Amino acid sequence: DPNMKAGTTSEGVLANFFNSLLSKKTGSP
Amino acid sequence: TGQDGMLGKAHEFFQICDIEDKGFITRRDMQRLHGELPLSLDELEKVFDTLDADGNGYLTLEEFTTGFSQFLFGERIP
Repeated sequence: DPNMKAGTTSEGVLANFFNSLLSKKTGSP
Repeated sequence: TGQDGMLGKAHEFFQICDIEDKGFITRRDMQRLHGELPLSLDELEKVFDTLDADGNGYLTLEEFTTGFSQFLFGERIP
């Protein structure tokens, strides 16, 4: 599937998740 | 010091997920992050399954920290 993104692998999803938490932390003081 | 920072962050993130301060994260806790994080329910489910190494349905701080350190340091060093 050419539309598959890195975020769909378990590693990618995990990275996505932690990156979101990181930006959530820095995004809201 | 890098490891201390990592552990502190992992603990912080763990607490974001463990809203009721139970000491573990359930699949339901994970699903509650839907809306707070830009991930679909399906993706949150996958995150839970990936982190829940022993597959018992509970994410401990240890499992969570292991997953977080894999995310930070898991890439192969060139």
